[in-house]
Amino acid sequence: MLESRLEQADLLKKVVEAISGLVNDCNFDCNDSGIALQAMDNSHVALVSMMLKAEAFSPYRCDRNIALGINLSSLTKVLRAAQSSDILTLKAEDAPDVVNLVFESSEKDRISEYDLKLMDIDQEHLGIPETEYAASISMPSNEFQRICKDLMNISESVSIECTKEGVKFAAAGDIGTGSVTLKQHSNVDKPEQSVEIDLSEPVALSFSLKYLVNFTKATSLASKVKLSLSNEVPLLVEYELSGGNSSYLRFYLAPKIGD
Amino acid sequence: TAQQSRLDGFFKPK
Repeated sequence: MLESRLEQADLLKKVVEAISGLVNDCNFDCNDSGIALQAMDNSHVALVSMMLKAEAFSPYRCDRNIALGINLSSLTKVLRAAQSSDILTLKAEDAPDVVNLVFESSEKDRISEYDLKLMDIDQEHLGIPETEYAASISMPSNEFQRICKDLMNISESVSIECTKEGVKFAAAGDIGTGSVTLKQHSNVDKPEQSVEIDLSEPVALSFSLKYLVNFTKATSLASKVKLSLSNEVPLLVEYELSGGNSSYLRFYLAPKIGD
Repeated sequence: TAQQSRLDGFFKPK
């Protein structure tokens, strides 16, 4: 059986909010190492991959592999009943028809309990090759969101060009062009404001802004975002979850090719 | 104009 307790319901609320624009139904795969999720959007352009490690929960127990097939809009309805600071416990039997969610307020003596019906989802798992990316950029997540939203006013696509000079996000559309260039800099007092660029060779790729803006719904989950690029392979956009236990929310986006 | 590629070409089913 699965029994996992999260100190803050907010984490699951935000994860589900961040991915529900891309995916309708998906399996939450539970095993002794934690809860994982991998799903592609309908058009096969973007993929979301989440890992919530057992260490993110206290306690966490899952004796065997359990797939929880969940409709995300139904889960969103149930999670609306959880206050952000509630303690959230997920429970399921070994071959479950439902997942049980309990929300507890630490201040008030209130316990809310919901059973969400599960569905059979026949989902193929994709192998994501370990990639040595040519460039990786670590930057404030709110800055990345701002850039994507601003450039979406200009065009539906953005080119991301990374050289040793910095990273340039550029868009060209009917009304004109726009670009934002970030140079590497470290902020000692506020490390979350630093921009770090790790480059082995220059990269230039184009991506759909509609998807990138969708990914940035994860902004409130982490102060930093990491973009990893290599020419002609999908972009990896990664948010670290719940501080230092290697839990993550990753998005992959297929590039636009040929101009 | 640039064509949107699909992930299937990059990631194969396990």
